[in-house]
Amino acid sequence: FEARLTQASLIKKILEAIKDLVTDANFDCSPEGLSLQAMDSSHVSLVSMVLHAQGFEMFRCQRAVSLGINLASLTKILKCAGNDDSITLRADEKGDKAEFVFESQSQDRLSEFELKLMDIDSEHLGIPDTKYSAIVEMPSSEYRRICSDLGVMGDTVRISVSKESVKFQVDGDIGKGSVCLHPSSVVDKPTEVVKISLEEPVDMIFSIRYLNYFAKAAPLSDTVTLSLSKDFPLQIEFKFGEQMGYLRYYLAPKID
Amino acid sequence: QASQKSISSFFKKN
Repeated sequence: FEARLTQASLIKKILEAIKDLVTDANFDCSPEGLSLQAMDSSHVSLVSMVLHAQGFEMFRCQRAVSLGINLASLTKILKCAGNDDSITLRADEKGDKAEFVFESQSQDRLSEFELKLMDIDSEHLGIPDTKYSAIVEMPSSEYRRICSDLGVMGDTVRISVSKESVKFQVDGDIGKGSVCLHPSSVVDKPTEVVKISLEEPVDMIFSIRYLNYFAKAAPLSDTVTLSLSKDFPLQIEFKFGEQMGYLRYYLAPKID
Repeated sequence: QASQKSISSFFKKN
């Protein structure tokens, strides 16, 4: 397996977005691309990442291989890569180590690291294609702000979506609060749009702590999409660009 | 108090 990405910053941001939620994970390499699926230690949420092969500058994978990686160790290695460095990842069939090569844009600096891999026995969950009742698209910076603002008030947030608005409400020890967003009527910048598509209104409760973990993915994408259906996990998606791939989080709802 | 369900109770094991 060998793959090269032009911008190390993408992998660095992906890692920042999952390392506080997941300790160890298998990076699954196949001819289609690089993917990862992992639950947090409490088994309340699930991370699903896909980087399509065509998003890489170079991608070669003859046989599917899983690279078991400790994310804290990978973070240490990726700290050594500049944001604009290219990154080449290599693994042989034995799958006991992975090689990382970082090269500066001017090609005058090359650094090489080797990471010991681990055997991770993780169960892979099947995520069904779902027709969600409500889909909300909003700026990821707005999502991050709401989660951080409401997170100081309480542990859970009630998300209510109607045709007219999406409302985030918190009810905590010191009092309560809410933020309500209406779909944008005037669109100046596509990245500042709030869009709601609705089959039926939803009203669900989620842990704010996890929503705040997911907000660490905001640097990956200008917009985030929240998909909700009653009594079903919330899906939060950050896309890396049209052809590149995505990072999705799933969070089990709190049931009254 | 709302109770928290596990994510694996929603998605089938492959």
